[in-house]
Amino acid sequence: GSHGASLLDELLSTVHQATQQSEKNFHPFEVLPEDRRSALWGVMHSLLFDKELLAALEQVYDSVVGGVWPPLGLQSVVAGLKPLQQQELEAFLSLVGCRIQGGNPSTGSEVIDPQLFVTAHFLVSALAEMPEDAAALLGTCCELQTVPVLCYLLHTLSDKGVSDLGDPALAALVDADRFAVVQRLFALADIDLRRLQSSVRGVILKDPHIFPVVLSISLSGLCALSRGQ
Amino acid sequence: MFAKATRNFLKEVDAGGDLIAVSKLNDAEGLQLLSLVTKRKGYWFWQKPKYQPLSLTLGDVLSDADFPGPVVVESDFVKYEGKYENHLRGSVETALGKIQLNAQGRGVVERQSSFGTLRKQEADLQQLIRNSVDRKLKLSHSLLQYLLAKRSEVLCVLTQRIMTTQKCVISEHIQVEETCGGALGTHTKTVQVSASEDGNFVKDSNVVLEIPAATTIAYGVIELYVKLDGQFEFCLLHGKHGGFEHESHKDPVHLDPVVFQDFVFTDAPD
Repeated sequence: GSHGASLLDELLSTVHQATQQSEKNFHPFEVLPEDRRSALWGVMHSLLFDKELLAALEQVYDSVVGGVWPPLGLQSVVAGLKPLQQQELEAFLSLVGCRIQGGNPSTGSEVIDPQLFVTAHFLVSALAEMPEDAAALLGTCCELQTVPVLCYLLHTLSDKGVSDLGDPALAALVDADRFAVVQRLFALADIDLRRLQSSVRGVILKDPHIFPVVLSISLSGLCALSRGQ
Repeated sequence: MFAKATRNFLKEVDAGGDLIAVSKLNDAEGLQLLSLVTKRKGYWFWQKPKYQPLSLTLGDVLSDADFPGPVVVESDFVKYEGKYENHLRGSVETALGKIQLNAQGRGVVERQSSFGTLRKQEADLQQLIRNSVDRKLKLSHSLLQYLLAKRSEVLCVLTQRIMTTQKCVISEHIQVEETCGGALGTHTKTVQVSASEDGNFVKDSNVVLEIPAATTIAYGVIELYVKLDGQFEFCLLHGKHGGFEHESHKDPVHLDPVVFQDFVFTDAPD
């Protein structure tokens, strides 16, 4: 199709819908008891900085949900992981209500809380699909406590394309260096974020991949999980 | 590092996405022409399909054993040298609880990929199609039994591969210089903004991989559409997708599919 303004408008609209819809999808995170949500947030934080662990978790999910050939035992998935990574993987599965019996996710998994398990899959698969280094940059944004700000930013950007930095909800982005981190994250998701005098302008690059939507989903998931942190 | 190098290579030469990057050196050895590869579709619309090379060939899963090997067509592909540098400078101030943080980071990541002269090997498709006429897959084979039960998997045949012709080196040089006065930090070398718990330090690492000649770094596949009686056809046209003909719908997913349907994105357009 054409790559004119209409396509960009359509993409912005898709991001807008994705932001709104994924907020609903992550509701199971919000209703988790605080201690469990906090524990899950802790493991998720480690995942963001550990591509190997994220990939292993995705493999386990693939085995539990759809099966892979040859059927993978949990031991073979975790074999290459360090003991701490193994602990984190097992902790994550336990927190999202998945019990693996006999060490085989394909045949011996029991999902106690399917809704929560799928919600976590939704987030894990979005994070795993993000381009190189983006998950770790998201982790940095978590440490800087800017995830809710970025959710809000993406929401307002997808609405109008421009966000006012005078908006108190975006105050964290006034800092030039923090903005640079956010700018880099958005650039990895095919969004060109430019700071004007008193506003931020976001443009989805022509011929983008699916990354703006994946970023939106990742941010919504992390935001839901980080409430109260 | 090998996976990054092969992905970067494909970004340059295969923007259309017909080739699949080899992500593990261990897989490279087994990637022979007519090897079987499974393609697993994503559960969510944003997930790219995942390819898993198998240690079986098409001939191994046919009902008759005398399937001839491929007629190989070999040609020059490209000479490839790529250098990537990433710079990020920044300082960040924030308040985390009662701790005031003041972090500065400056990092350089440099990747150099020199695959040298690459050759392409292809199976002669006309010959392959001729050889496959009236042949059937052995549906009792454990692999096919497994795939038949999995609606999300497609069987593919490897029909082309890109190979190195000489030893080559992939190197990664990372230097991260950090200053901070708090607990803010990043934990992986791939991120160029980083800080440690206290003080100033410089991390400097060099990793070099030397990969041998005749290593497959990328490959191409053709999907198979498998009928109920084991007959199969190659999906040669764009838009024609492989898979298994199903007599009746049987969902192999352990989870109640209703859980997935509750999600707004499952029916979103690709």
